[in-house]
Amino acid sequence: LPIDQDLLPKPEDVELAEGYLRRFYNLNPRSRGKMLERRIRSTSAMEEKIREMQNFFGLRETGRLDSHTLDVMKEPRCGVPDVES
Amino acid sequence: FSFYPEKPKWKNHTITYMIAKYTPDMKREDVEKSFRSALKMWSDAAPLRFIKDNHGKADILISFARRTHGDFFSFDGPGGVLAHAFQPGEGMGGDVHFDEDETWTTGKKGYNLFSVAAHELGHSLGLSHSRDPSAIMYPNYKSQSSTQYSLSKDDVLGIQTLYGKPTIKVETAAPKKCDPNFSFDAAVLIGNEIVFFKNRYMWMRTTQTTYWNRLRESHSSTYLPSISSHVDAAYDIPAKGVVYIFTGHKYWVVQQLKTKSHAGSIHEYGFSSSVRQVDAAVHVSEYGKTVFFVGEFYYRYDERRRRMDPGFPRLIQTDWPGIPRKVNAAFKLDGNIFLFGGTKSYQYDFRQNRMVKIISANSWLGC
Repeated sequence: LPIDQDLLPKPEDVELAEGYLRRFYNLNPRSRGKMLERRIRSTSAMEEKIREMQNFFGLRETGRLDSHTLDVMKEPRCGVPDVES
Repeated sequence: FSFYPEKPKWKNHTITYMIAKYTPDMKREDVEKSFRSALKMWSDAAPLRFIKDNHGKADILISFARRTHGDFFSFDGPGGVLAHAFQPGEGMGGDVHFDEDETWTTGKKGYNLFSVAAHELGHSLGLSHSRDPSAIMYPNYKSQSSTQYSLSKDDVLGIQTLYGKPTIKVETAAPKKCDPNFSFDAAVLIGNEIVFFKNRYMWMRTTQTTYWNRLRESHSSTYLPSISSHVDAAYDIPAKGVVYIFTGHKYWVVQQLKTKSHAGSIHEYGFSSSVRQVDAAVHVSEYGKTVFFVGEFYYRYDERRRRMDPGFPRLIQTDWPGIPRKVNAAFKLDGNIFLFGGTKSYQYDFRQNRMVKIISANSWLGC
């Protein structure tokens, strides 16, 4: 089925989420490596970190940037990481 | 609740702090009061003492800065990250940084400094983030009126895991009621008992003078489990069977002793924001009015219309001949209002607007 474009997170949301997960959930900055390999690895790492953040905030652990997850990421907060860093 | 790896904490339970840089958003004394109140919340829950140190090397250094400010975690402009703090330790350990690109405030507009400071100082003491949305250590900011900012059970369990339970301080030992300098914090009629408050203690006696020696004394937490600080004022509305208890900028509605009561802000009565606490209160059911005493002034509140009467506050001594400048407790019994100022109790006939009798305050306790 064609993916409903509205469901895909906007590029700026993906960027916000990456910054959020790097800062508070130890998502590794984009590592070096071949393009395809890097893409596969960073997507699964991202999914895992999204799930970790959803678990912390008691959200449904979809591993995807749904609107609830993005809303929580946009809330003002403390700068200390939520997981050991 | 959670801790940092290896659970770092301060060995010495007397911890010094210094405000190295203030925010221009607030008056200095409001910034200092916010930090004092935030620290007090933690020292009420654990055997900790905080001393403000303006010169030497303090354990906890507090400052306001924007963007890159000397550590590895630059701030991000308005919104987003509001502040951060370091776990206990030497050097930068324990320090707290607030993002100057935010608007800091004592009220609701902008970010409430007291509540963010309470969270960050939890980090300075060794707590990491909590998953409990009601906890002060929850990572996301909660915009509530400052009356609701208090430690949750989760916060208390966390800090007591690190530092233990608070030691019983001297002032929570029962006050010496027959001491000649004894005075009350508050007084109120509950049912047919007169209840007197001092520090965290309360005495209850019947209104029948013949049974005054059947005095019951107890720690106020026994009868008022929700209220964790000393009582400033109290009044009752017999027709509603409700008692209102005032502690600092909060008031509590008590339907039944020994049960949970819910809190509100005294500013809901219409007090200006400069009023931080009420000294005494008494309800006169004949007129449907409640009189509040604050410093040298008094206010009259209309319970039916739920708002302050116009023309108030007025000086106490203008309208209450013979009553001292300040009143620290009051209750109504039959046709008289009993006002307490210092170590004296003043019986005032409110219909004839005249003083009837003056006795020592603690003679109500059989002294």
